[in-house]
Amino acid sequence: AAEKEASQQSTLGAYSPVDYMSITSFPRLPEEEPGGAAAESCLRARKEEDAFLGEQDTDPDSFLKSARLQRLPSSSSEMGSQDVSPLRETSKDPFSGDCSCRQDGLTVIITACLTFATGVTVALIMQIYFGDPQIFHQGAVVTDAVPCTALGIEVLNKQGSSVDAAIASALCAGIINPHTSGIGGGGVMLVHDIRKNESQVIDFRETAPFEIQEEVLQKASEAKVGLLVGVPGMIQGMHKAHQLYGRLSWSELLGLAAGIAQNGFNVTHDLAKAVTELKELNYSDRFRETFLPEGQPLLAGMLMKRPDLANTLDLVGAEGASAFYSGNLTQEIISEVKNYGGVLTEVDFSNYSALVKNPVHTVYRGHLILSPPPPHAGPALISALNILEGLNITSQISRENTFHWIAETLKIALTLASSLGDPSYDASVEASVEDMVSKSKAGVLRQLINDSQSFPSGLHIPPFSMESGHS
Amino acid sequence: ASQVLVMGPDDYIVAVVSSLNRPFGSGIITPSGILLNSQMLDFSWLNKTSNHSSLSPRNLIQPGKRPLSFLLPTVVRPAEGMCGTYLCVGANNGDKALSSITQVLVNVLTFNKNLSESLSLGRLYPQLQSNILQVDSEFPQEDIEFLEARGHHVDKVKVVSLVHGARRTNNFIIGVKDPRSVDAAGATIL
Repeated sequence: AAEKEASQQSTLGAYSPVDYMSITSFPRLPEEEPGGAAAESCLRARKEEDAFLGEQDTDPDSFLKSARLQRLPSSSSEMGSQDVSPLRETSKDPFSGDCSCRQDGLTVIITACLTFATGVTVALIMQIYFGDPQIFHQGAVVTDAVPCTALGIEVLNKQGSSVDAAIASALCAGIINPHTSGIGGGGVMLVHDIRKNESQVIDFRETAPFEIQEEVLQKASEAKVGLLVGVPGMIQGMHKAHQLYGRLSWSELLGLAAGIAQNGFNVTHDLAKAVTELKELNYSDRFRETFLPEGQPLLAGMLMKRPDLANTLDLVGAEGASAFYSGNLTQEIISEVKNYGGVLTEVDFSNYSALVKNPVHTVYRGHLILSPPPPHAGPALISALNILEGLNITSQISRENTFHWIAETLKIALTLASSLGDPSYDASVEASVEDMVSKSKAGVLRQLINDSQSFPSGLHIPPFSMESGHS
Repeated sequence: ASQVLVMGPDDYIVAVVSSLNRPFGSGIITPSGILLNSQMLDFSWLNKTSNHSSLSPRNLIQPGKRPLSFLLPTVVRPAEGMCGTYLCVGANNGDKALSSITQVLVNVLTFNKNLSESLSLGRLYPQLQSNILQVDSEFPQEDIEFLEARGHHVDKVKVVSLVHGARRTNNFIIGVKDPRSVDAAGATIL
């Protein structure tokens, strides 16, 4: 009997329920063993167990655990201790409840996790769109005068677009520094959309009057300054920019600029200096009243108000750009220009339009450079950068060499610029521009530069005359 | 010329340069307070001081035509992708603007100097007609001597041109005025 018992123990040990495949071949205990009612009962239970075990093939884990729990004690009881075993046979299937519960629990956990993750994701998305920004978008404004910079910032803070801010600031600049710009002048705006990588140039440069003649200009005396006046483009340019990119209302923008003129501002050092440098003495009384009040030049820091300009801006704000180009203001400008020998007419104003163009561009050291096309000198700037790029300027090169190269390059670029003009009046300008901005042309021009000797400008390319002035 | 540079939270860069030509333009002021320009001076036309050979045929005055301009609002962005340096600059003082903008761009993009330093460094301008190389008051004396040794006729002036700029690197934006200007101002929204 002892030998038989030892044999059974070793058999059980050999079929340790660690391995699933081992378990599936679990040894059957000898059925022929005698044992009375208890033995019969045990045998019946064993058969039920075996039948059950056969059904668990699909779930190895639960099978292993249940086998460990059920089979081993049962086996031990058969080894002579079944009467004292604390385990009791149960008629209820012990797996049916627990097992299904465990599966349901896993489902609940997964469902809960998915629900939680979905909720968090939705909350984050809503936070991005409706919540306070977590990354604060900055902005910057730079102008020639403090009040104009402040006005630009004010417009941005009012949720105005960058172009809105630029319009308000540019109009303000014409009020604070009337010697440099204003609605009687013109200019150019470059707008770049960072996200779309798109750029537009709004050209509101002045145009020559239709009745202008070069011969008249040549013979004009100093008294006929009216001949120097081109059709102003500032209001058209700002209006065009606003139509394309504006967010605040046109009247609000002009109202903000008018407020500066109405409420007054401190005379800038630059304006005061310009007034003191006035050489010509034949300015009108109106001019003198404005800039030389009581015969004295304006001083920096003095409070200056321009209610006349404020009313004009308010009018243009209320009635739109047409108030400037086909209204009483137009007649007033024409009349005043004619008083000074000029030739501006209503046709000049009604035909004026700000032009929207593409900028010229190049890639300089991994950066895209954008600048206005002709009649602006953008292509010459591009050419200068293309030439300099090939000179391989680095911080290792001596500063003196760098300055020499820059000076020689700029001579070439300025010479090229002097050959530009309005492409609408000369189709060959476009071809010149294409050549001017090309890298291959830059390579050719670079060969003209001598590393050790400066050459007179125009030695290689003759420049055209350019008035050396403030424009 | 006056300059306005804006880099807004809407991811737009705007540069505006406008002018009346001479200071106070033509000097004509209307009853509504509008000072009128003298922009016809930017055309190429024969006057007492110039000769026929130096006239630019493409910039001759014609009705409805726009004159050659050195108003150069300039924008810089990374050539590829969106990460990197964005820049906008403007300058005044006629053709000196071209010269000054070039030098500021070289300082920022070649020497990797910050914008403030790039704007404050001395600048030069080669005057074509007189063949004189103008340098501003910030230009180092030793460099002037070297340029003279290479045959440049150097003339020192107080200011060649005022250049303002704004720079954006990722979400950091800064507006910087030319330190030579007393009145200009750059402001940044934080």
